[in-house]
Amino acid sequence: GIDCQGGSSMCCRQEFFVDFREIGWHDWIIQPEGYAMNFCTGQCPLHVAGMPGIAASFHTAVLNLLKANTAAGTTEGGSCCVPTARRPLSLLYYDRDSNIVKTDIPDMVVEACGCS
Amino acid sequence: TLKASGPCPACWGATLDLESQRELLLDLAKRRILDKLHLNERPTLSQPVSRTVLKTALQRLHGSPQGATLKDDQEQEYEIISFAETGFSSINNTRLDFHFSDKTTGGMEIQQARLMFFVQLPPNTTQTINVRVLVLRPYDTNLTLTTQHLLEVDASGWHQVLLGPEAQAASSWGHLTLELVPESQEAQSSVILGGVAHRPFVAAQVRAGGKHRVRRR
Repeated sequence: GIDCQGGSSMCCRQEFFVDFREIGWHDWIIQPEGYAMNFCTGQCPLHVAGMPGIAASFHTAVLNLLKANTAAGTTEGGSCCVPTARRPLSLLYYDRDSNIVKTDIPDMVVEACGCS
Repeated sequence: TLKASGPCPACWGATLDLESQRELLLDLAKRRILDKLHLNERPTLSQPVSRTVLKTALQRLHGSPQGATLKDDQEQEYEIISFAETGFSSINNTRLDFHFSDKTTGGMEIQQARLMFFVQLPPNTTQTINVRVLVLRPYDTNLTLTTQHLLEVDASGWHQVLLGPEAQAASSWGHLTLELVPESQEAQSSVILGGVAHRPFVAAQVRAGGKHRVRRR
């Protein structure tokens, strides 16, 4: 996957960090200091559909070109820019009884995006 | 949700300005975290624990097996540190109460619970501590003694007791009471300390979705 940079409209990962202090949650979430949520944005032209991000090899590039040519003129759409890799978020927080809880929430942080 | 054809579904269109987009994302992040923690709203802290107590507890746990590891089936696991509330205590008897929120333990299974407490002994002495597990069973108003653990202590410091299934079940129900009774009390003050830096606590490992599991008897 690729990270979003200015000017590109292709499918990419946009970084988005939620600062717990900024939203007033730092009193009950001990660690970490924020949540790197991130999200996927951008367009998925047909010739990159089914590929996580950009073409990885000559063979996949050829296959994608064939796919694009075959699909030309048919229904547009059906491919979305979606997360292809995620990782868990580890949290250390106080519950309402002032107990301290540590847990790993799966699939919370988007690490890479690609076209479905 | 992806459809076989048609445009990609999106949460917002080009009509939202940057600030509105940001607000939307922040709201999404908050709701996502709360949902995953099975909370309807952020907890309001009634008795915040000091950083000193927290640091002590985490240092005590350092080196112990970490409970919060992801399994292949992506079950969410928790490790909970619950600090004791002391009540009905005397020199010969220290009673500890632990509360586990319904929202945290609802539908979850406590897999292991350890009590950690600080004992202060005069030099070159030993002490046997009797740890009694008292359980308030559903539809009962009196505490019932279920199990006892005898612990031989020969030095001042932190000590731990691995609590059994009765204590785990009581924690799952939301309330656990323990009594720490020194077998031979000669000192003028309690050997079990409960000050700010020595507050006893229970470390529990919890697995989500326990109530949905089928048990074979």
